[in-house]
Amino acid sequence: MGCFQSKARRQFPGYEDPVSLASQTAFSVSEVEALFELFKSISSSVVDDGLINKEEFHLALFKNRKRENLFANRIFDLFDVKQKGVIDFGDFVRALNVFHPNASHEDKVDFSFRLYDLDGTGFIERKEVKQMLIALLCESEMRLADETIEIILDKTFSEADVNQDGKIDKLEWQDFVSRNPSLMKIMTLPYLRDITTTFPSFVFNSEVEDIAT
Amino acid sequence: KPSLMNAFELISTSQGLNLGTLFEK
Repeated sequence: MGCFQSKARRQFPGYEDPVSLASQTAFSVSEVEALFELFKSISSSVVDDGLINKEEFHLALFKNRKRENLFANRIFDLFDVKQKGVIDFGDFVRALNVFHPNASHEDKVDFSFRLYDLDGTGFIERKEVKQMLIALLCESEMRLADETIEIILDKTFSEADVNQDGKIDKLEWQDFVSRNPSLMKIMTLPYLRDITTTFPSFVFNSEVEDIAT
Repeated sequence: KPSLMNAFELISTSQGLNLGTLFEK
C-alpha cells in the first residue's frame, strides 16, 4: 500500500475496498463500484461529507427530505450498524446485500424480523404491530375504525403467534413467513441485479484494475 | 377487504419499505 491513499478513501469515511466488500457479499467488484456511484450521489445530496444521514436517506427514498416515515426510519436504523446516525459506504453495501436476489433466505427473514421488532426486544409485540399499522394508515391516508384495526391484529396474532403468548418470537416468525411467502417480497430488490447498467459511470471512476464481473 | 388481510401484508405495502426508489435517478 505504501503511502498511497485513494481519493475515495480520503473523501468517504468508512470507505472500504470494493474487492473486500465483494468478497463479503453477493455483489461482484463491479457491482460494489456501481453502488459507490449511487452512494456518492445520495451522500452528497444535503451535506457533502461522504456519509448518508437520515435526511439524505429520506430524500433518496421519497424525493422529499422533510417526510417522516416510521418504516424508512427503521430501515435507516438497521443500515446504521455502528449507530452513529449516519450510514457509511461499507454499511450501505453490507445492508443492501440482504436485499440481493442471491442473498440467503434466512438472512432476509432475520432482517425482516428485526425490522418489525421496533423496540429490539427479540419479539414482535402486538403494540409494535399496531404502531406500524397506524403509521401505514396515516401514510396512505386511509381510515379504519379502531375495531377493524383490532380485528386485523387478532387475525394476525391468531395466525402468527402459535403459542399465544401475545408476541411473535423468531421461530414463530420463520414459520409464519414460510406460510405467507409474499411477506418476503419486500426483502428482494431486483434492481440490484442491474446495478452496473443503472450506474455505468463506475467504469470511469474505478480504482480497481482488471475488474472481474 | 383489509379486514381479511393480516397486518404484515398491509404493512409490507408501505412506501417506506420500498427501497426500489433509491435506484431511481
